[in-house]
Amino acid sequence: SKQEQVPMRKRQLPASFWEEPRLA
Amino acid sequence: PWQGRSIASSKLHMLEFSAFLEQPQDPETFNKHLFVHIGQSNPTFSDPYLEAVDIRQIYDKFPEKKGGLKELFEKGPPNAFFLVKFWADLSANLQDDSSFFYGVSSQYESSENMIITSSTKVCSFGKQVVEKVETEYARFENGRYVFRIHRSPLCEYMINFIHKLKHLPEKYMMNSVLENFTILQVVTNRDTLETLLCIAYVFEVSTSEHGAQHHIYRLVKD
Repeated sequence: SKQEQVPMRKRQLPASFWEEPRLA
Repeated sequence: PWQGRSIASSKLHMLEFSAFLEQPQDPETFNKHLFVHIGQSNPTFSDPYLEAVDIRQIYDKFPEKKGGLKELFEKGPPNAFFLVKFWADLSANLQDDSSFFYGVSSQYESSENMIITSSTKVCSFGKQVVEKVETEYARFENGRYVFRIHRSPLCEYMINFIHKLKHLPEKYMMNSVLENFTILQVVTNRDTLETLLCIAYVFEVSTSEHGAQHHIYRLVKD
């Protein structure tokens, strides 16, 4: 039974959560 | 200085973590591809603290029943809880070959001599699908106790999962699958059952030319 989940994008997460670091 | 700036509680500090694939080139050399990697860092007191994430934002991504993330956090200690967002590097050329080795290595240090147990639960839609439990003894090195889980073989479920993910034609499709894929690692003191570290891992696919990337957060409940 899969519950309908709130998409991660709609949750209260820091902006950095969506910013991939660009480190060499 | 690592407390609050890296994956470390007052009792245990994660030094390194990697999931990798070794592909033999010839009998003497092999290629090592890192799917995910947390390298050794040397934070100083001038470095900023890790950003915080409210643990309630991710409860449903991990087991919620008995022994779930909520119960673990309530038991504490609160400084042992972390969230790692990995951007996994899936650029390796994966072929079905029995000479390939898929593994996970991690290292920890402590000022205490103890026996640790690491439980790693792979979760789909927040429900556990497989669990690996490992026990490690300490080695005294350079004035502290070091624990090494060295080249632990990746389970069949994970190898199949990586292969299936790799076969998806677009990155957004991989990220859509990864939205419901999480891993919960709980390291405890085997004898006292105290939680030493609890790390919630979530994933996206890396778009970087520089391989796997990550952000680390402290999990808090305001």
